[in-house]
Amino acid sequence: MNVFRLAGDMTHLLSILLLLLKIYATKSCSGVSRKTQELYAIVFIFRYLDLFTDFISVYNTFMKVVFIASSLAIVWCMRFHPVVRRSYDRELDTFRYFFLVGASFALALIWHEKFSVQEVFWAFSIYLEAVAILPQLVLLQRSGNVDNLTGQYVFFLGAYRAFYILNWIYRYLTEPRFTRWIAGTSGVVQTALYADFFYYYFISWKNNSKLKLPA
Amino acid sequence: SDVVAEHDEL
Repeated sequence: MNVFRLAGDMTHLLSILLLLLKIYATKSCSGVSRKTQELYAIVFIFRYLDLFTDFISVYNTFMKVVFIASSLAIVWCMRFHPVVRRSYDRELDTFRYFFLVGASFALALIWHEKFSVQEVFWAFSIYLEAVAILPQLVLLQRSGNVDNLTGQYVFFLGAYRAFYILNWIYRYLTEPRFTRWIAGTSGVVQTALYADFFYYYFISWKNNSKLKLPA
Repeated sequence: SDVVAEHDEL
């Protein structure tokens, strides 16, 4: 575990905590894409199937359980919480996300480390995670105004990806025969999707103004 | 196996 990987995991965790805090404190999920949250729940469940077969570390197991539980809790709140569900921007969150699931699974059938159930699902989860933010970005762009917590949520989620890239570069330079073709390629694609958002986030931060995305 | 052991990241 290097410092970049730890920073990546912590910003990832922080992003999820920020989202839970926003929903809990404001009893509102306005500005949050339920489709993105459902995709993340699928991502974590299919990637962490190895919880039952491989033990890596207490840290690893703990984080996996936290990611699965928190993503399911967010989806549950947005679907079933009597107050929270009323603020869901249903009419703005119309991204056709089954397309993303299908395309990710098809790609996983073609490109994987090994042709086994667990490995194909692992690759599927990597590809799906790379594009899972799209419904959220589309929702933010449609709603125009972004509240602070939601903006910070997306910012930290993007920071997590950027730190993982630094982590792979570091590992490539320090570990013999280190390669992560599937995760690395997907990670670069995923991080690139945030570029536009980052640009406007930094402008609003610099001007000390509310984050607004152009229509 | 080697392949699975590579998944040490989250």
